[in-house]
Amino acid sequence: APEGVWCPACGLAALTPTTQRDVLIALAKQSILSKLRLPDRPNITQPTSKGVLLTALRRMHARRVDTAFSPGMPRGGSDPHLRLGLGLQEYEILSFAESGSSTSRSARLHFHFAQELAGSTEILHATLYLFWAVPGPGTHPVTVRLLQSDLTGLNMTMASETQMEVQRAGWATLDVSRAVQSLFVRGSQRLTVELEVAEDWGSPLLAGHSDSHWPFVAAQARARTPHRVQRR
Amino acid sequence: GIDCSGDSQMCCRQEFFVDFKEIGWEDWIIQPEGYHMNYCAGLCPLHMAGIPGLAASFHTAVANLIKANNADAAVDSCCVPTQRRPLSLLYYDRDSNIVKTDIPDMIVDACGCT
Repeated sequence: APEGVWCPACGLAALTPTTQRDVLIALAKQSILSKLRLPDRPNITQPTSKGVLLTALRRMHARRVDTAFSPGMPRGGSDPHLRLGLGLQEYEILSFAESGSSTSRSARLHFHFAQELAGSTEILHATLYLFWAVPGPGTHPVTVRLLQSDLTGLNMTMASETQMEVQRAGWATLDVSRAVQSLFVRGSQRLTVELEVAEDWGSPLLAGHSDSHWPFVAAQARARTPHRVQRR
Repeated sequence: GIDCSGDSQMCCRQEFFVDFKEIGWEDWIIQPEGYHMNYCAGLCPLHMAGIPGLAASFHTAVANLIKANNADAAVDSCCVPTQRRPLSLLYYDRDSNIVKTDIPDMIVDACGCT
């Protein structure tokens, strides 16, 4: 700093404006990353297209409105998205499917959850959103299995199996809270959804990752309450 | 609270905006475009203790305490945030999931003397 210029609050030599700016920017980066529990800034390999993101946000909003105002629903609905937080930091997570293996009768989708979030938050609610493409009139049964891989990622265990009846093309939702909660508790990071249909149907989903009706999981999580150590 | 301007020496709030594009973070932070990392700076001499307190009476109470205890040797007090709000972020995590969260107490709206 120019000779004789002092920091008014601490009496030390003031920093030059450039140095001060660099210090403040470094502090801002460190503060944001530590509050997000990220070791470093993420490197984004495949950003989600704006179309897919907007469709997902609209779909989630539409569901909240449906949930909040359905008859007999207590104010605020049962949807935890509307529930007030307890003052702990809350997160809303949108995880878009990664295509897995598929056959003429089945298709697999993978959903990854970052270790930082899995280790420091608890899942309040998680919903799987699927957009059905229906080949023709009538009702088509689909078996939806939730599979979890162990920490090695090699062995799969089935968390649940649900039969869904598909009558027309459009969005369908499935509550996957329990499966994602147990995923977080076990420290695993990948949820696999397997869809199986009757022989002559082919893939039940709209093809193409770029399509804005791509499947996703919307989860709401809350920072774990600080661990209280009781001293006796 | 008072915003710092020019070469004010007294306790005030210094605005400081970090533009995420300037630091190359705009690819993983979707919203907002930057972070108002304001901070408190300046002097808190004795007669300013408790200014601007949460209520005018707070400052009077502090001033009376100082007189009553004849604390003329008291040191200056500290220039600290008196009002803060959360920073709402929409960002990509390491698996390219999209996360929205509000980080509490990240933005300083006002400063004052303890």
